[in-house]
Amino acid sequence: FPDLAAQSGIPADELGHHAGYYRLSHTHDARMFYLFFESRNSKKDPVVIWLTGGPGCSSELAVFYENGPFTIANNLSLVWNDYGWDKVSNLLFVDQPTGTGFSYSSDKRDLRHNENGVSNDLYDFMQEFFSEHPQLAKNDFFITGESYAGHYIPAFASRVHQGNKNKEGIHINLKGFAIGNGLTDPAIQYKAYTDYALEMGIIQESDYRRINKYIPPCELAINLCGTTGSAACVASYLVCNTIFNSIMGIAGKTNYYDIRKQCEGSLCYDFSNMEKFLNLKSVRDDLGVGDIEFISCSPTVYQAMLTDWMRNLEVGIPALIEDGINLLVYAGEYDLICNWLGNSRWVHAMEWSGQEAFTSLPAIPFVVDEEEAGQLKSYGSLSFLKVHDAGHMVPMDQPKVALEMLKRWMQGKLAEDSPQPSDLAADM
Amino acid sequence: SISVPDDLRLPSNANFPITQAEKLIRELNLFPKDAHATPTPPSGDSGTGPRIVEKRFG
Repeated sequence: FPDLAAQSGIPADELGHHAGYYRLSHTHDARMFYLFFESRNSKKDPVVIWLTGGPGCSSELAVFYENGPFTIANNLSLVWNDYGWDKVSNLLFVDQPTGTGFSYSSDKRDLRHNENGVSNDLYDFMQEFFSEHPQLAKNDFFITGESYAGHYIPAFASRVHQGNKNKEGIHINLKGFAIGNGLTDPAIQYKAYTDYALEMGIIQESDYRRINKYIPPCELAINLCGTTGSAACVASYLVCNTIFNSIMGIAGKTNYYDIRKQCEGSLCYDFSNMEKFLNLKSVRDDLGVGDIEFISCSPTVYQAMLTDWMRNLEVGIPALIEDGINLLVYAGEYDLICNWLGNSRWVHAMEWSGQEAFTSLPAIPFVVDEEEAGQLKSYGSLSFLKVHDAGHMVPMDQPKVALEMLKRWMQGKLAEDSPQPSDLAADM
Repeated sequence: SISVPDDLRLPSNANFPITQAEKLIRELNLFPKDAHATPTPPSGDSGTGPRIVEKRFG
């Protein structure tokens, strides 16, 4: 990206931007594509991996439209992102599961259908990545992502934690995991759709009563799906999505990722500049992706993961936060599809030793540049942040706030004024 | 006849996504039509050698 280097005033060979393929273990022929951006600040900064959702949407969406080092201008030149997360971290973007973005396999059996497969692939990749970059292996490690990554993230965090406990391979210094506008506990989150839609004026009281009739069969179907079901999980996907589809039947062309906007195109946003950019021969040559077809969001991967959709991924989280691994759940307030209300409800309903203290805490303002940027609750290892003036993609809508959130959270300074377990114990 | 509790009774005009369901059921046992063609690996990727191949880009 020679233009970019010229803008930055740094010689291109000093930027520390890497692209690679990882030949996945335990597959027939799968290759995982990734981008790695060394920190613009220090190589000692934490390693942060970002997982895009979908399932099946490429990590390049986040690179160019959310928290990557640069954005794409209309003339397809790159412009530095002043709030790229590589300002405070060594940042990894991975196209996963297999079939997403530039990741591929020549063998159809390599498609993943559940979190077991996804998390094992990511764990194997991190092992290999740290072998390639041993100087980073001792750094703190954080797992982040958005949307359907609300499924991937807890599964991957559990896999890393288990690997560490079993002394498998290289120890990964997992310090925390953050879920942005995620889908983690469908039973709770699907029930919240009508409440959020009514509260935001998307539906009326009579619609609310009518659509709520679908909630009991949805709950029943989700219970049948549980955490390991298959056919029952597809059935529950169909039943429960009737709730969401009924709301959208009333909302019309409203963008369900940001209810302040209209839905444009198949993904509700115009990502065409990225698709054009990634199909430029010069860029493909630079990235080393050959003739691999790039797909922003793969319908094949989406369909392959349908049995996974309604599974509850909250179940593995308490064990992680009890062991001191930090969890941040954040949500832009104008997103419908993974709305803050549903996220707040599962976070509050989660059973762990700090649940009572967490639920009884009042939310406090999250202040950036002397302005309230959100409402925060934090206790022990658990934090929840409702982000103002943002939809599904918080780093796109509120880049400065998102960077500040990441920075403070990684430093353990997200809620310096909140009471913590030791304070409460002292009071007792 | 089975007695269905009121809170499980759906509206008479309940409209489940039958078409979508049929489409999915057909697709789940078959590889979807829109799947990628067998891709050509990037040059230099022979499927053997190191598991990770990384390059620095400018």
